[in-house]
Amino acid sequence: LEARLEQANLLKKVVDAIKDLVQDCNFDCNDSGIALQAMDNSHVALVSMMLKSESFSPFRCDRNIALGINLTSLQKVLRCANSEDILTLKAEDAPDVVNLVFESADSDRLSEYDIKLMDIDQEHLGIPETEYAANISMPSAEFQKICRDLMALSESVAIECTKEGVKFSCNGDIGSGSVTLRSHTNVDKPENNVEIDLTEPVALTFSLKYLVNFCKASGLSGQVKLCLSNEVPLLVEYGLASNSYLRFYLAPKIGD
Amino acid sequence: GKGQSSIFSFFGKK
Repeated sequence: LEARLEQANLLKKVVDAIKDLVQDCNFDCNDSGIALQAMDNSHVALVSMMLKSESFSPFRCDRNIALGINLTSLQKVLRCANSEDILTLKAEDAPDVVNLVFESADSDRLSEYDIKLMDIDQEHLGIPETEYAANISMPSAEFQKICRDLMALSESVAIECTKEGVKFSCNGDIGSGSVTLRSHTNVDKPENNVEIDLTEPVALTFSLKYLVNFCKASGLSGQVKLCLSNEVPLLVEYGLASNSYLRFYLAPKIGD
Repeated sequence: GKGQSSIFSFFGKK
């Protein structure tokens, strides 16, 4: 494997966003890119990252390899990069280590680190292709604020999507609260758009603790996409350049 | 109240 990423910062932000959910994971490398799929310990949330080969320049992966990496270790090394550094990831066949090289674009500084790899026996889950009943795009900072605000009142949030808009509501010991968003187009600042694409009304309840955790990815993308259908996990997607993505799935709270 | 479901209830092992 040899993969050069123009922005070391991108990988650093991804790792910062997921490392409180998942600790040890395999980075699966093949000629389409670098993928990661991992569940949190309680099996309530699933992280799925895809960094497509087009996100790298150049990208070369001659044989499929799984790099088992402890994310705390990776975070330590990525913190050694300067914010504008270029990152090259390298690994041999059947590797013991992954090699990270940070290059400064405007100086001759070159730093190099090896991280020891781990043998991680991780099961892969098949995520079915789903036509979601509601697809909502909104500013990622807005979603983060809603989740944090409602978490002050309750541990769970009901998300209801109708023709009227999307309503986030909660009920707790001190009282209740809700935030409703309607479709909204801002020509000057499309990052502030709220788009709601609905085929049928949806109402689901989720744990706010996980949603707040997902929102650590807000720095990766100005917009976040929420995809919901009744009785299936919520998809929270942060789109990255070149069709790469960081996705989180969250199992709903069900029953009475 | 509602109970927390698991990812395994929805996504099968490959």
